[in-house]
Amino acid sequence: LERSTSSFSYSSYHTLEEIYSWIDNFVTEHSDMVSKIQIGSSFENRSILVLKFSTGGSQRPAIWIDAGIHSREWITHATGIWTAKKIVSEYGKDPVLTDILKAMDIFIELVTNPDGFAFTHSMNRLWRKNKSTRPGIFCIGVDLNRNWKSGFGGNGSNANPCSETYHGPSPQSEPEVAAIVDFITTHGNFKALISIHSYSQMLMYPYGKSLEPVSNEKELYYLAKDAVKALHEVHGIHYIFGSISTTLYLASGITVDWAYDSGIKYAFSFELRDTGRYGFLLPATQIIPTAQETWMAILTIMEHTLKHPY
Amino acid sequence: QMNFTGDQVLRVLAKDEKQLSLLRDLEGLKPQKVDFWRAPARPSLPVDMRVPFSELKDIKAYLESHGLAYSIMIKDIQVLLDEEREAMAKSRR
Repeated sequence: LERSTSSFSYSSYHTLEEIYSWIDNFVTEHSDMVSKIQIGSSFENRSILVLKFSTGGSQRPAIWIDAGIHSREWITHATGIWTAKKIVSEYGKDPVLTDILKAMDIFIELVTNPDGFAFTHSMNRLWRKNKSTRPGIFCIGVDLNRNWKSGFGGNGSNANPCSETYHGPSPQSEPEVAAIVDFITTHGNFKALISIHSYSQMLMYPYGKSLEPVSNEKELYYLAKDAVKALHEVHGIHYIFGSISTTLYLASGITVDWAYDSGIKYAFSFELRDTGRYGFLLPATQIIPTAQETWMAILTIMEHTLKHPY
Repeated sequence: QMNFTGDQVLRVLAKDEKQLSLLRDLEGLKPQKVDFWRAPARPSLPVDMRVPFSELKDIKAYLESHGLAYSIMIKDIQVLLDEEREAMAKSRR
C-alpha cells in the first residue's frame, strides 16, 4: 500500500483498502488540521470513517460533505478525495477557504457505503445499494438514499426489497444511515450538508419528497444558480438546478430532506458528470476536471453558509 | 466478478408522460432485468437503462412497438469495464 499521499494518484480510481490507507497517510501528514473519526460500522462491519478539518475551537458551526452513498458512483469518492487534498493545500492561500476554516469545521465522509463499494470492486461493478440482508427477504441491500426518516416510504421509493430504490424495513434501519444521523444530531451545529452523487449534472436542494417549496427556496435557488455558474466557468460544463422534486422526480426518504427537516438550511445534492457517454463508467481521465469544477460550486455554497450564519 | 459482456445502455427520449410510464412499467415487466441508470423523471430528461444482452431483443422490440425513440449509449459495458480495470492496474503499477 502507498507509504504517503504524495505517490497517490488522484486521477485514478481506487479500492476501499487503498482509500482507507490514503486516509491514514493523509491524517498523519496533516495532523495539525485533519483528524479521522469512526462514526460507526457498516452492515458487514467495515469502519465508517469521516475526515474532520478544523483549525481550532470546539463545536464550531460545521459543514458536512458525503460521497459514495450509491456505491457504483465511483466519480463521487474520487472527487471527495481530491477535495480533501484541495482543502489542506488551499488553506492559508485561498482567502475564501481560509476564512471558512477560521470560523467553521468541515467533515467529509468519503465512502458512505463501504460494503457496496467493496462489492463493486469484488463482484458487481454496478451495485448501488448497501449489502444488508434480513431473514425471509430474498434480495440483498437497501437504497441508503431512501432510508432516511424524512418522508420515509413515500412516493419515489420502493417497498420491494428487490428494487434498486428499496427503502428498507424502517427509517434509519441501515447502520450506514444511522451512523450519520447519530453523528450530526449529537454534534448539533451543522449548518450545511452536501451529498454527492452521479450522474446527470444537476445541483439540487429539498424537497424530494414533495413538490411543496421549502421556506427559503428562493435563497437556495439563487445560491444554486451562483454555484453552477462558478462550476461552469471552470470547464464549461452545464448543470441544471432546482428542487429535487421539480428538477428530477419525487424521491422520499433522502439525505437532503432529512438534513433540511433537521434544521440544516443549506442542504444540497450534486449529480456529477457524465454528460451522457459513459454513465457510471466515467473514465478516470475525467476525475480531476470533474473535481476541479465541483470544488468551485462547493466553495460557493460554503462561502454563503459562512456569510449567512443562523 | 460479474460479467457484462454484450450488455448495453440504451438512452431513451420519452416524448410525454405516457411514454415515461411505459418505461416505468418495464421495471415490473422485467423485474431485476432493466437497471435504470437515469430513471424516468420528466420528458425533458433522457432515460438511461442498462439491458442485459439476453433481454436486448425483447426490450428493443418493446420500445419500438411503443414508438419510444432510443439510441445506444454504451454498446458493450464489459469493454468499458475492462478498460477501467486496466487503467486502475496501470495506475497501481
